[in-house]
Amino acid sequence: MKLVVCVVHNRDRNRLTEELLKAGFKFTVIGSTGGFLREGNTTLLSGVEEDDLESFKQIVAGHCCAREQVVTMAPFEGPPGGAMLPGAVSVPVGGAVMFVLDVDEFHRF
Amino acid sequence: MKLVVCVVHNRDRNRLTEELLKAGFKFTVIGSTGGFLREGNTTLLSGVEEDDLESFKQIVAGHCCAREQVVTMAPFEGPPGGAMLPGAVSVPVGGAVMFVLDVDEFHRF
Amino acid sequence: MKLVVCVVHNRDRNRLTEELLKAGFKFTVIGSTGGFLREGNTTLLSGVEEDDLESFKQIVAGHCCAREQVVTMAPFEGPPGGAMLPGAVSVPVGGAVMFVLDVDEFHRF
Ligand SMILES: Nc1ncnc2c1ncn2[C@@H]1O[C@@H]2COP(=O)(O)O[C@H]3[C@@H](O)[C@H](n4cnc5c(N)ncnc54)O[C@@H]3COP(=O)(O)O[C@H]2[C@H]1O
Ligand SMILES: Nc1ncnc2c1ncn2[C@@H]1O[C@@H]2COP(=O)(O)O[C@H]3[C@@H](O)[C@H](n4cnc5c(N)ncnc54)O[C@@H]3COP(=O)(O)O[C@H]2[C@H]1O
Ligand SMILES: Nc1ncnc2c1ncn2[C@@H]1O[C@@H]2COP(=O)(O)O[C@H]3[C@@H](O)[C@H](n4cnc5c(N)ncnc54)O[C@@H]3COP(=O)(O)O[C@H]2[C@H]1O
Repeated sequence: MKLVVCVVHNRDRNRLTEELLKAGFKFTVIGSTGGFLREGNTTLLSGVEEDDLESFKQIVAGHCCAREQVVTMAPFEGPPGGAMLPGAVSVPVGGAVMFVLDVDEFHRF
Repeated sequence: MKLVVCVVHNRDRNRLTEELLKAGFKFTVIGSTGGFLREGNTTLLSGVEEDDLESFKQIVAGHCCAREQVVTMAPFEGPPGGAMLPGAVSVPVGGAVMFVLDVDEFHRF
Repeated sequence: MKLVVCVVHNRDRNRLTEELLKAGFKFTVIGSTGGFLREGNTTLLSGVEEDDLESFKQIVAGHCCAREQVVTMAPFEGPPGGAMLPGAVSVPVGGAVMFVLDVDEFHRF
């Protein structure tokens, strides 16, 4: 059993959860916020058997696609050595970010 | 130190948190939603010392009990090879789902 | 890649996220509630490269400082062997609690 922690764009959430359910996956949905854009997004927690992990990943890859988004930012000094961020910045968003964690123990009560 | 991620039914949340506090456990509560029933539930995050894990599990087992719930679902095609889900389905719910994760490092600042 | 799960006091959240962004860290913000005081706090999830972990920890240490808070509690019996908690209790709060978890797989879609 692995615990998958997956952050997805709200635009992709409904299609993704529908497909995961159809494939028989179980998961819990948590409302979250992006650190940089401060827009609402969705964090999924899902305990997945190792044999099903590839199919889970394919469903996520198929329903969460990255795209460019133009963002107007109040300028602040960027990372060390980086220039000041200008007013409008185009950032790649949208895909999904997935962390697969090892599970020591899994219990249903 | 282990990190326990536990999803419990909202009906069981208050009794469970009361018992965990009495036993001196520390935890953080996150509102969440079930992937399948789309009902609100609760995700607990708790850093637990290994020696206390059994007692934590016993408290959860004693305060979260599984039961049957009749659900009316808009029919959708189920998992591959499964039949169409009928209008009313009885699913086992309640109980709790628990993931115990290994913690590399734990810090208090 | 490590997954850092960090629970911080709401008073420290904005300064902390600002500093993490300036340092180029990526993270997701989840609203949460303290188990004991039942006050709102913030849980940060951040996938951090191992080489950057020390700098991440220093930023958290520098922006989340522990302090005393007086709390009036409805008396309940405390942990086994402990006395009844009195009406007003002073608990150390603030600071941050951090769990660093090993990541089996990290994917961007
Ligand atoms: N410090 C920074 N400097 C410059 N650009 C930055 C940046 N932080 C984020 N970005 C850019 O802005 C997009 C939105 O980030 P946000 O933090 O709002 O929303 C993020 C965040 O909620 C989550 N996420 C991404 N990487 C993460 C990580 N390592 N740990 C935890 N959550 C992460 O996934 C969402 C989408 O991320 P995605 O990478 O597709 O898209 C990111 C990325 O392209
Ligand atoms: N592997 C996992 N990873 C992450 N979170 C998990 C999980 N297994 C369960 N959960 C969480 O615990 C809640 C209760 O699950 P339980 O298995 O008792 O009770 C479940 C189960 O009996 C049934 N069910 C869930 N997903 C199903 C599916 N894809 N197909 C058929 N039945 C499903 O419906 C009940 C309610 O499910 P719901 O999703 O609303 O709510 C779930 C979900 O939030
Ligand atoms: N092992 C752990 N696992 C998961 N989350 C954890 C954790 N330890 C702390 N946290 C999270 O961090 C918040 C601040 O904890 P801190 O230890 O600084 O400050 C704590 C601590 O000084 C005290 N406290 C917490 N639980 C206690 C208990 N069972 N008995 C006595 N004092 C407690 O009350 C303060 C506020 O606690 P609260 O629960 O409202 O809020 C907690 C909780 O949300």
